[in-house]
Amino acid sequence: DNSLLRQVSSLLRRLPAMESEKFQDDFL
Amino acid sequence: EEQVVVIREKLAELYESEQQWSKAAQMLSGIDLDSGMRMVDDTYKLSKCVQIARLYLEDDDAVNAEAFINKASFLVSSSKHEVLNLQYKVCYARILDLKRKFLEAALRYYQISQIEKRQIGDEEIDEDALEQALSAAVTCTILAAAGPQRSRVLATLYKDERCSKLKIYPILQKVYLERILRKPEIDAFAEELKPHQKALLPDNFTVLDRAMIEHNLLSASKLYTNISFEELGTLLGIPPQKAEKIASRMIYEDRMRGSIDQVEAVIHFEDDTEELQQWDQQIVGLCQALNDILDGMTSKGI
Amino acid sequence: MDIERKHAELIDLFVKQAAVLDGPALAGLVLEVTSHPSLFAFSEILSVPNLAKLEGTQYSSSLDVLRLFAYGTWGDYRSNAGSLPALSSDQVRKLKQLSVLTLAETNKVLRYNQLMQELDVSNVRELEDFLINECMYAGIVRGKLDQLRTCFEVQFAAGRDLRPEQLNNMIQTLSNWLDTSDNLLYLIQEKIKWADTMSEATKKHRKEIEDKVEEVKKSL
Repeated sequence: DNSLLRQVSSLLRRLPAMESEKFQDDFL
Repeated sequence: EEQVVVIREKLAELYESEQQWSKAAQMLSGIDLDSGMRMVDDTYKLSKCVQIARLYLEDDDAVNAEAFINKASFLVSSSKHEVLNLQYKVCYARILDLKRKFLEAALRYYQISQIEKRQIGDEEIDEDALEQALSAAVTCTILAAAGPQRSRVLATLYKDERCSKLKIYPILQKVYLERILRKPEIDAFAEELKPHQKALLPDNFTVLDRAMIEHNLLSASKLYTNISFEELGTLLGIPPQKAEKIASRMIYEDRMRGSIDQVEAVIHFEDDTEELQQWDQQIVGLCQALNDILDGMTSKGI
Repeated sequence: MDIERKHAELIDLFVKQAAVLDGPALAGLVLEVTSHPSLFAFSEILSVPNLAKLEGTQYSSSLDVLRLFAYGTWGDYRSNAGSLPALSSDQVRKLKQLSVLTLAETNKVLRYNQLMQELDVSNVRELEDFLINECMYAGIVRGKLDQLRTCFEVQFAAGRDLRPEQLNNMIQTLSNWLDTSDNLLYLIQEKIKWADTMSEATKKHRKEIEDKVEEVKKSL
């Protein structure tokens, strides 16, 4: 199902959930 | 005194018929409403105050109109006269509008637009009038200072189905969605405005300019982590120094979160939520997307 | 999901149309589809048998264009412009939008110079206007523009049509995610057990001390 595949592809692109410098600092 | 009152009222009528509104108002304002020599009931006092305010408003004289509306405000709370009460509300909203207290005016216009009765006393309330009040509410909200208070009113208006039928709806939508407004859209909006809503301010921006610049600045803060003054100026269509000044005022007044680095000539925008909270929100979004996929799979029998 | 919901009706409509058209009409449909402001997915339309029949005919370029929009980028078009028909401004805009989605497949942080090169844009203002008006406001991408680091941090990007060879990568990513999640849950479980054990040990120790104190008090 192309629609579902596109949604999965989009979902996977959300990983990792955050990648900004400021986030790394706060997370550490 | 009775006879003087009658003469004043007749003269005021004549002035009104010649559209000399302020003169009519001045004629009526000479009537002594606190006279110890004759019996003046509260309804009469209220009707005169409201009438005088309305006349001054025909000439856009907010100062004098306000003086009489303030007198009326002591009487309106105990008044049962529905027509006068409605006229009072409309006057008050228009005065706030003229005085550029746009958010307060918007709320009052909105209240008026929600009147359910179609007949109040001898007055018929037609749909056009209510639509005008709603449109005025939207206009005033858009012109109000950008920030959290305005956002709340925008949300109320945007979710009101009736607004989707207004000519002004497209711009309401863009403002609500915090999207940058471009010149053609602003020019189209400007055509619907009254003169006081386009008046020149001491900083050489018009009322409309300032509202649009502040809105666009807030919209930019949703799109950018940081932006140079130069680019911000280009985006807003104003010199970079002015962009910096407006940004700093908005940050100072807590209507926008951010900081200014004058050395690097950059403005850093901050989100309303902390990084770790945003992380949580991203994870929630991710889980919702996953749920949607699973629901989609189930509905397709996978 | 919002994007897919918007797509569903359009795709349905165009698939039905494609099923009953051929030749020039189909070429016209391909133009309409690749210019449509709200459509970013083309595999369903591509799989309609009538489209495949265009192969080898005078309209096979329409099929090539549809494939380009399904899987390719503006860069791919530029490299093969000689063998593809000229695109309208709407099509060019759409292909550039799709190119941003492709770039976002591999990186969450997209550098401005990479974007400007890929999209054939000469200055930052033009690039940012494109990203804002044609990508973010179109709802296909969400993110933040960072002028200091000259990059675009992508938080969400709509999915493009997938080629079969892309599935393995996706499955691998999902497996990795699953493994990491399982490991994390296991570690959390272990930490809970450890915390419980420590708590029990502390309680026991406290009780022993209290009992000793009582003993000493009694003996005194």
